[in-house]
Amino acid sequence: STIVLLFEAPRDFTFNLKPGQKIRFGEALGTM
Amino acid sequence: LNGALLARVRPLPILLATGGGYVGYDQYGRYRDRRLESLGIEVPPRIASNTQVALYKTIPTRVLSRAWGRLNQVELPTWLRKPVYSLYIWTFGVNMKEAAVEDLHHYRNLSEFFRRKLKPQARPVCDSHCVISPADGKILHFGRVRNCEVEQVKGVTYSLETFLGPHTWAETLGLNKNEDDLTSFQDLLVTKEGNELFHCVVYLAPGDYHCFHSPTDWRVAHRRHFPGSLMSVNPGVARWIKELFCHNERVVLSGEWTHGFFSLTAVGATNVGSIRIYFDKELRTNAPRYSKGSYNDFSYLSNNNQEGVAMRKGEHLGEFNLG
Repeated sequence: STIVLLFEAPRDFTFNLKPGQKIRFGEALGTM
Repeated sequence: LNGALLARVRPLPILLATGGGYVGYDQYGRYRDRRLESLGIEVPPRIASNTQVALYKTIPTRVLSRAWGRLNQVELPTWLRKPVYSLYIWTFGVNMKEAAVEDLHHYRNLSEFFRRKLKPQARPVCDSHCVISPADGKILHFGRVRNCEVEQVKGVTYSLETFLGPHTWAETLGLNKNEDDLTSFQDLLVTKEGNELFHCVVYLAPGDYHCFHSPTDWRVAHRRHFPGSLMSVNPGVARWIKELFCHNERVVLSGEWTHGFFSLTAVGATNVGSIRIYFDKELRTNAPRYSKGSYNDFSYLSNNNQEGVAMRKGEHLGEFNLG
């Protein structure tokens, strides 16, 4: 199964992720 | 009898030869792509043709999914629980130390085991970032949405409008925008000047913890349930079938967070065809009958609740279930 987040945010929103990385619930996805 | 046997036997080698030839050709192509990639040459992903997708969709994935779900509702005798769940744990690398209940005999069937909860301290919620991961899994793709196309994996996209459906929920959010001077569906979604649209795709593998939580502080105003196929969504298939997430059964929750529009979509798959949203008792997924291309809407705004359902970052939101 898959979860897709779609949201608007100010232009300076940045993800601190890498494609393919494992992630766990509660860990940061990104911030302004 | 001999003639009939001969007639029956003859198609078999032809089928084997053509099938084997096709698989061989396909595997050689993939080998060649890997060689090029190892030389640092970017190779476009091999996308399934419409025929291949149509063939895949002829597989009765919903029936299989419901049968799989019924099988996993069967209560296991106590003596069988440990071996069965231990095999599942070993196969999918489940970490039972994080489970709220570690005793395998506690779970009456695989379905209950699949819905296991975690110890509260197993997943601390990050306070310093405004958006957190709603679930355990693997990041398939993320980034800015451009030209109304969202990437499911690098290089393979799907249409934003097909995925979310028409922008009719905005009335419930009171986000009416003068649509005639807008350039695209994407512009309809962005409600504040200077904002952009972002997306992130989290793939949950079979052994992952399959509950999901609120990724931020927001209020959920609307639910749109798209019945659909239940093709596999593993990364290999996501690289092969364009618009995969638009084919599959999914539940789109939309609403607002501090910066405007926010949505979370749970997409089902063959082994996890059912989606539960804890505050939405009306939702029924993976039902036997549905009409293709249909969807049903439900608003969480009511006369005495114009706010919708307020969700705190990290709060329990829903779960995927087997079958």
